[in-house]
Amino acid sequence: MFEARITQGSVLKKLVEALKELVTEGNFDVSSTGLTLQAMDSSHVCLVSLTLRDDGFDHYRCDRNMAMGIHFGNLSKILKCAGNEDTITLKAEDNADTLTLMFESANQDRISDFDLKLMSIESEHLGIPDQDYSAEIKMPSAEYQRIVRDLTSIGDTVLISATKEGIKFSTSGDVGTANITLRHNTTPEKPEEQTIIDLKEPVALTFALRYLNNFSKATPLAPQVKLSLTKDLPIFVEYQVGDLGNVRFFLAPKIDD
Amino acid sequence: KSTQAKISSFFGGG
Repeated sequence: MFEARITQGSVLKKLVEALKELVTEGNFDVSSTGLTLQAMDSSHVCLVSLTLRDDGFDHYRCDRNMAMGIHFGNLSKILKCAGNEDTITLKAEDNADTLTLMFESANQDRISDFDLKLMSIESEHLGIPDQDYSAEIKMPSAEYQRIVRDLTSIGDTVLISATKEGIKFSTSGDVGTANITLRHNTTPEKPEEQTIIDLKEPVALTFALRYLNNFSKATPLAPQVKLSLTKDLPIFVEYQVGDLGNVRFFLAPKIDD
Repeated sequence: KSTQAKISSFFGGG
């Protein structure tokens, strides 16, 4: 059987809200080491990889590996019924066709359970290579969200260029053009407000803003986001979810014809 | 003009 309990149930609510528009369905792969999900968007342009470690949960038990096919829109409907302060427990018997979600209020005076119907999903697992990136940028997640949101109102694609001067986001559209440059900034006292640029070599890549904007739905999960860039490779956008794990997004670049 | 690449052309199936 599988059982995972998390006192801070709001984290699960935020996770599903972050993913549900990008991926309509996918498999929660559960094992003794935790819960993972790998899924592509419907146009196969980007990949989402979620890792939640067993020791990040308040209680975790998984007797045998299972792939639980989840429709994220439906999971979102159920999680919207959980209070922000609720403890959430996920439960499934071996080979079950439902996932039980149990919500307990902070003072234990309200307990509810919902069964989510599971799906059978054929999913292709992609191998994500470990690699060194030409540029790694850590910045406040709210800053990333603001940049991609602002640029989405001007253009469809963004040229991200990392140089010694900083990291520049450029777009153009019917109304005109926009450039936003961020510089290395470690002066804020709080580490989560700092911008740290680690540049091995200059790099410039073009991406569809629609997806970068969609990734920023994970902003409530983490104060910082990390962007990693290498020439001719997908951008890697990572949010650390406290001690629980991480959400990683990979977006294939636009390539000049 | 530019073309949107697919993610699977970078990460192999496994």
